[in-house]
Amino acid sequence: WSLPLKSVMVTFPGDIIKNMTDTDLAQTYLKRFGYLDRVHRSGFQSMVSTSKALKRMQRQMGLEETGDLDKSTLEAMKRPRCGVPDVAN
Amino acid sequence: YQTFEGDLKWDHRDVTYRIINYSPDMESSLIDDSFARAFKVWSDVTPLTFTRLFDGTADIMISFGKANHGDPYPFDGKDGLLAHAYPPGEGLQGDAHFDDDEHWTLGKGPAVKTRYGNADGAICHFPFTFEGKTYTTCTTDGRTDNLPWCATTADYSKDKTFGFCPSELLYTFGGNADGAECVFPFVFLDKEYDSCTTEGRSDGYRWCATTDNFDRDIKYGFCPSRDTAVTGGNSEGEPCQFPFVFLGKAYDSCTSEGRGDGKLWCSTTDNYDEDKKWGFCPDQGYSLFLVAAHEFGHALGLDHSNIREALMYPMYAYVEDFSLNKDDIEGIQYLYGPVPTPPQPTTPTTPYPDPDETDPTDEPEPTKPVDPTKDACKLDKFDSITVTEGELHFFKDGLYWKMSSRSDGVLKGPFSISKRWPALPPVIDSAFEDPLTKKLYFFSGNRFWVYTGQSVLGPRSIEKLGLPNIYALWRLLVSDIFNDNFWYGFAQKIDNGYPRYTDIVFGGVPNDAHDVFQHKGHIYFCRDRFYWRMNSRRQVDRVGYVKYDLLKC
Repeated sequence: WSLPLKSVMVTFPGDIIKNMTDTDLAQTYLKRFGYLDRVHRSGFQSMVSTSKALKRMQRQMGLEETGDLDKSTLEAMKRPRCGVPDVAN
Repeated sequence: YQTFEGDLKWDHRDVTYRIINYSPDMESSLIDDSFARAFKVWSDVTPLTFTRLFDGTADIMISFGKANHGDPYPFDGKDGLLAHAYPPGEGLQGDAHFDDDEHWTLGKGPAVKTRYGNADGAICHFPFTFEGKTYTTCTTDGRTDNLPWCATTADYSKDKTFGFCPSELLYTFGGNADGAECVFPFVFLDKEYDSCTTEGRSDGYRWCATTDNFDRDIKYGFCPSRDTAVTGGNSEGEPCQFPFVFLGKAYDSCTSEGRGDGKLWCSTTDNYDEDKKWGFCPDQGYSLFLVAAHEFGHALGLDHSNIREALMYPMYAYVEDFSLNKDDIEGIQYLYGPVPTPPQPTTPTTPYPDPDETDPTDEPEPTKPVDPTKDACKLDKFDSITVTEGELHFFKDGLYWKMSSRSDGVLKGPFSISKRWPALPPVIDSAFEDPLTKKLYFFSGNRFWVYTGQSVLGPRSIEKLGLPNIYALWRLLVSDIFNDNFWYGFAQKIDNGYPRYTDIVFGGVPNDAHDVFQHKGHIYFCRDRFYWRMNSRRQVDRVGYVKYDLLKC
């Protein structure tokens, strides 16, 4: 009875939220809310490093600015929120 | 707090809104009330008023939708993104959208408003007891008509107050059947349906016919969600079916098995493996009021704040007794000003003090913004425009705005003239600065004042200088306009009291211009709402609107 449960992940029909890795989640989050790939007025698209983008996101959310995808940052990214980007584009 | 780039805001105070559709999660009156309270959050601290429209185009169009809902920013199913709104403006701008894959409540579980019964539409009280059994959801126990009901106090046996819960057997919403109840079975495209369906729709909303044949009568309505209904998934609105089989194992309650996100789900048939029908189990849900108040902040011009306790912080957090954070209040009042207060009696003062009594050591109050609702872009013309202290100044009725002469100058203000230059009257006909002495000359009517730092001389009469009116002053001014020491020379004439009046008219500029100033290497002549721009070769190279070219409205 003490054997750990062996969970099986299932793709549920109609489920918009797909199982994704933490890195994928972070990339999606940083892009969606304007921390990555910012387009300037000139049309020039500046490629911000993930670490810089993470720091910027951590500052906005009042988290420790580590530039790493740490546990508290990941948890913040999973929390329900408004869809308006944090960084204006 | 932050505002959107360009401080986008409504140019009127009487903002209108319209609720385009409703969520099946809450009774429409609860949704109406949530939105009304959310608007009141902002109208309590600003001069803004919010009026609901029932048709036509409103400033703020409010709608519920799922996933791709008609704009470029699709929602993402349950949780994650809850809603979004656009900053003030025409069309889509100002609109607020709410993700209907969320479970919308008052923040503490299903908000079930009753109909009929004897409780005058009160909210269900969960848990309640009925014949010795405790209920945490609406029930059909004790009835033969299958209508779900609840008690509106903790003990039905004692208080006997009850009402009926949302059910398609009681009413529908939206559609074209005036809220009539579903009729089962009904025929749609020659097929018979015994329950609400999403067939025939691409938006995932459940509907039913309100007669026995939709194909014939085309009468329909949307089905309200029962409090026991699942959200999201592919069975929105259906109740969980217990026990259900999943991967060969039977489950008697909601489970997170099979999911990586820990969310509780259930099957809506007795065998998920065969039917693949599922949804998320009812939870606390999200407070429509709190989310709406946040989104309306965007719709009024506020961007996200990084103050965790602020309403405009991007993350959702439920708070029982909500009040706006100081940061939110400062933000919205930056855009629209505070709630107007009735004028207070003041001690009469001499509006234009005798210069002899003016103490040059008096420090004026620091310049600070007043009533930002006075939008410079809404003014057709200004009393006066000039360049002083390296900034363009626009004067109008006791207020002034200023803008740096640099190319990226941003308009600031309005500021109070009386706070900055206490001796001046509200209406300034003309003003200029002598760049050499930094003296500021202000003209109003037939009087003028000279400010040197905070000390003031005046008022003095321009008639004593032999100048009959302000236009004569400008004719005097333009006579020397291209002299190297033009401003200094003019100031000298004023100071000496011996003007050299020469009526010289330049080709192409009006001789009744009320303002002349140097700005970015050109001389500007202003009359009414227009300007004439002259280059160093005395050629008028541009005529335009002050509002659009100088103020960049």
